[in-house]
Amino acid sequence: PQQNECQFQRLNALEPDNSVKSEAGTIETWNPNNDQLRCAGVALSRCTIQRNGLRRPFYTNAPQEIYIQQGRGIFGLIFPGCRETYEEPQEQEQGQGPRPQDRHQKVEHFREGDIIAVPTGVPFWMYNNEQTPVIAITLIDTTNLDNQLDQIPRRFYLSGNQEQEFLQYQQKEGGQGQQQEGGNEGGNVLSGFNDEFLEEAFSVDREIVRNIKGKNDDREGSIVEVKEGLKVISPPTLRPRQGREEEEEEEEEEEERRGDRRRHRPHHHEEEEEEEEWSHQVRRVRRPHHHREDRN
Amino acid sequence: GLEETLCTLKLRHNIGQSTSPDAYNPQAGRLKTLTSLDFPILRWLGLAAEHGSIYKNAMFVPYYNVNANSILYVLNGSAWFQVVDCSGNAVFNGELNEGQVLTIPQNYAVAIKSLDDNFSYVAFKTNDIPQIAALAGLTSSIRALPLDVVAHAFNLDRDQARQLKNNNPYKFLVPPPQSQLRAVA
Repeated sequence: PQQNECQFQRLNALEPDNSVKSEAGTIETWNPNNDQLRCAGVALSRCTIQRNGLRRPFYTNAPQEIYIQQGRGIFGLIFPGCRETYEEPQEQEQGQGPRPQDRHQKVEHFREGDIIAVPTGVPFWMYNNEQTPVIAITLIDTTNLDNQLDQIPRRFYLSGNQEQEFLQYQQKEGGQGQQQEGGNEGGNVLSGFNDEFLEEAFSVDREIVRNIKGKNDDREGSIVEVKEGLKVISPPTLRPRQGREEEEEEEEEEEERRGDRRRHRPHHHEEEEEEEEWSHQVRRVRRPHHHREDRN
Repeated sequence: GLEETLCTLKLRHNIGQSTSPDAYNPQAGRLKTLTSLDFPILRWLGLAAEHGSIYKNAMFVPYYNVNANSILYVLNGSAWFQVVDCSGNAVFNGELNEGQVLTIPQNYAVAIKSLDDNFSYVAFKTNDIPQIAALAGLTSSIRALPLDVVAHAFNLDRDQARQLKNNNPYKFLVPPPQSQLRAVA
């Protein structure tokens, strides 16, 4: 923070003062130019995602910490250069060659009370696959050393043509930000490239390029509705945990809190079974000590 | 003691044309990055460097610097640069010639198309272990998204989304289209 930015005579409770409506949700923001937030070097927003709402992938110029106030869903972080480790089995269609399978990076579930940590520059998306609206509170730490730009929080969307939620303040106040950003008509990080560049870079036709640039997209905002539901590759264990499993987890947490000696033992049944199996094998090997040829 | 480590510290490392590149395509060009992992003094400086040479009409796919600003100086030849900000505005769209410098801010997307066979540059990066994230090609962020997320985020059908994810088989440097391909020795 600049000099004297944190000399407060009085602090105030703050409410979000701007709201951007999307097709399947809303993003409310607190003015990042507020003295208190500037002093702390952070920007705050509250995102509400309706059922089947997909928050388009974006990255920010500083790390984010997201708290799930309500709801459940799935999310993904795309770590640059990492492998796509979730793979669909290859399908052989009749009379045709194998159909290209999908593969992507890890997808995770979230639920109420979760904190999601998103590093600087790492694309993030989230999706609400339940009835209850998801409410997520996001903090962007703009004075973090990872941010080498100024204190203005920036969301770089990979797709769509939505406006920048935080840059609207710069535009309203006609400050430095507006001059730097050169207006705010809405777009994504790919929409500023020439069609020829994108055709060549993605090796796709002009129609797809128009979609990449968000030109064929009249859906409102950065949260879009997936009417038929989003399909992703996800192992059964990643399904939202309910009932007994949740209780077990709470019991385990309780045990850990109590300092139960059993905490050193594996928690999961599968692990216990594996250990059991392993100990059987050990016993089988150790028992006939007198037969040297059996030892291994 | 300090003198044993500091006084004999390695202070020079070559990343020019002659060294073995980190990424190489005989039809597109080469890239070499120098970080504090291979040149430890860079950790003190918090800086890194990259040397690249791109053949005529080949392209460096759109990418962004995840954790650093990049100050790029053209050593030879010329190339067409496009730099895009978070609002989708092209903040630079033009030719960069020998001796010129372009600052590419952290997280801004950039793409480069070489206009010369001998185009080469050095980029100074303000982080000792800089990371870049490609937006197109084999290691791109879009390829790592689930197919349905790509389809709905970009408003494409599943087949188009599959093309967008998979059509480009190259990592960073894309050779020129077949019609413009140079003879490879």
